[in-house]
Amino acid sequence: LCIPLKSVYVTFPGDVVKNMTDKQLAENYLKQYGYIDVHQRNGLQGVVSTSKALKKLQKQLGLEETGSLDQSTIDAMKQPRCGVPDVRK
Amino acid sequence: FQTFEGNLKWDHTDVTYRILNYSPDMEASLTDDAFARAFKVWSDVSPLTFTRLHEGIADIMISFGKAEHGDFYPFDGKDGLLAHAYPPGEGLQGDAHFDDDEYWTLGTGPAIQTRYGNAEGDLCHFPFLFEGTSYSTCTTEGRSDNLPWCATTANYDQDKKYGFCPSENLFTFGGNSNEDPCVFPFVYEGVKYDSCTTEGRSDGYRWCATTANYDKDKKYGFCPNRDTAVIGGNSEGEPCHFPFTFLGKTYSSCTSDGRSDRKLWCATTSSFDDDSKWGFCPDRGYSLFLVAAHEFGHALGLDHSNVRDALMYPMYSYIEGFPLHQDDIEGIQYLYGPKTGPDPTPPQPQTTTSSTATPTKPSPSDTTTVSISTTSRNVPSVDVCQIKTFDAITEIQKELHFFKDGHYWKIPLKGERTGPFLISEKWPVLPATINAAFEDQLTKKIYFFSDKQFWVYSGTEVHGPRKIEKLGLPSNMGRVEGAVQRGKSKVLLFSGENYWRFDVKTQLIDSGYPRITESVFGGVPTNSQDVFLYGEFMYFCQGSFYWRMNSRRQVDKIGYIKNDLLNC
Repeated sequence: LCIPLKSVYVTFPGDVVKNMTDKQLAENYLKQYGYIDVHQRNGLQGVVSTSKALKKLQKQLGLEETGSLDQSTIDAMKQPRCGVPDVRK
Repeated sequence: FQTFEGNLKWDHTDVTYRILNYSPDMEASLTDDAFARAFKVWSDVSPLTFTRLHEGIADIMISFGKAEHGDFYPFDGKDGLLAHAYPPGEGLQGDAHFDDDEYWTLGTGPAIQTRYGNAEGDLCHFPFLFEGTSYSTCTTEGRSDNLPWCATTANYDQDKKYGFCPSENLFTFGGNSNEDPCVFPFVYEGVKYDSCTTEGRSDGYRWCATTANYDKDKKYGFCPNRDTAVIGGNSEGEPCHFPFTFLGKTYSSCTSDGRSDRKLWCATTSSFDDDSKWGFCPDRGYSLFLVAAHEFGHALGLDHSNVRDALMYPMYSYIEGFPLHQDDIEGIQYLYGPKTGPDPTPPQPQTTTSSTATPTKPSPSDTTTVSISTTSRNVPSVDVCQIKTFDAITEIQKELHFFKDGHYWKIPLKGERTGPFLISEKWPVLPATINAAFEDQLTKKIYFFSDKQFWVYSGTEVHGPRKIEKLGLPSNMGRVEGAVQRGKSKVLLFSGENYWRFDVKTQLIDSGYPRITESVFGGVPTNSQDVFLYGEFMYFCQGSFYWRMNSRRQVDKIGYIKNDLLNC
């Protein structure tokens, strides 16, 4: 009973939102809402800048400023929201 | 709060807006009202006023769109990003865009305004009982014409109140067909269509022809979404098909299987495996009013706040009531200053026409929904003490109101008289002459009578005008000249030498009426111009005088209206 069910994810035709990992989601979110400067091409590989960006996001959203992609931050990123960037030059 | 860099703001306070298109999810009148209320949120706390334009360029151009919708900031399908708006300025600046892959409601589930039927355009009541079965969506049960309908009270079997739900068989919106329903099948580019289609369009909106041949007649309209329709996916507008098979398993309800985002979906044919036709299941939806109020904040110059309970916080959460936080108020007042002087002009009434009718033969009647100002502006140069007779006198919110020729005055039980005020500012849809009015003590709804029509204001919304026959009053009677509430749900309506008893709960006249006024209320004028309740007394007015009747139905005083009631 404790063995987790194996989830099968499919690609739904016409779906604008693609199935993506939490890491991909975070990268897109940080770019889209201005926490990462897209022109610098900083992805989650850039540990320092990502951590800074996550801290900035966590501060903006009133979350604990851990600088890491924890569950509460992922949950916050999945919330419906306004499309206007939070941070801009 | 935060403002945009450079404190971008409008250089004028009389801001204009224009609604360019509508969502298939909500009736135009509900959408108009949601936007008007969203603007009022800001005008209530600032010197800003908002005027709706129906053509030309407005400061704030409002539109619905899907995915890439023309500004290179594409929407992202259902959920996620809901809307965006631009800070004040020329061109695209100041505009507000709403993602039409969302399910737009008033925030608590389908907001289905009915047409025709006998419910006067009321919203569907879900769930409702029909022949012992509970329905949580519109249904075609009980009808042979396949038109979806709903009850507007909890129990159709008992109340018999119903109306028809939006469907392409009832009406279309936009286009060039004046809301005519779809005609099926119709021909488009030589192909026959039996249902609404997105063919020929790049914006994803479903349309149909309103004659049998689009190629020849070029008549079309957009299809309203049924409340049972799926959202997004590749079958927008189609209902779920239950049961359906997915990866070999049978489903009888919406499921999140197969999706990492755990969103509920369904197939719109019997087999997803064979047809791959699907969409998201309808949910509570997002409040267009709340999202619009947030976006309009951007359009006025406010950036995102990091105060979680502020309207300008970037995340959506549903709340009831006035949505502004002190942080929002400080933000808008930082840009435009506090509200000063008289109230701004309230948003223009957004009037739409819907029809009420028996199922077989519709007949038109108007239903109007507007926002109203909460306070009144003093209008100079009409001396109440020079007025000989009043159109109507009634008590509203503990103050006696005197109506005359588009103006009114009010006087509290203890305190100074104020006025004149313009009726049109407080109750924008009312005519200048009010014959009678009363405030229902239970619901606080205010009923206004003028000639053979009546209106009902409930908070910031109004229904009407409706014919007084709808209440069960005879069509050949004169005007309702007075109204007196008796107990919690009964109101006596006076006209000529007779009176009727109106049941506020059933919205109908009780049987056994009319009765002759003189036979029950002895000693008062037989043809009173105004009858009202004030304190524990009934007042019957004729000319400059009133006859006061106590609870034992004794006339205990006759006096001058001006001297005793108006303190002239």
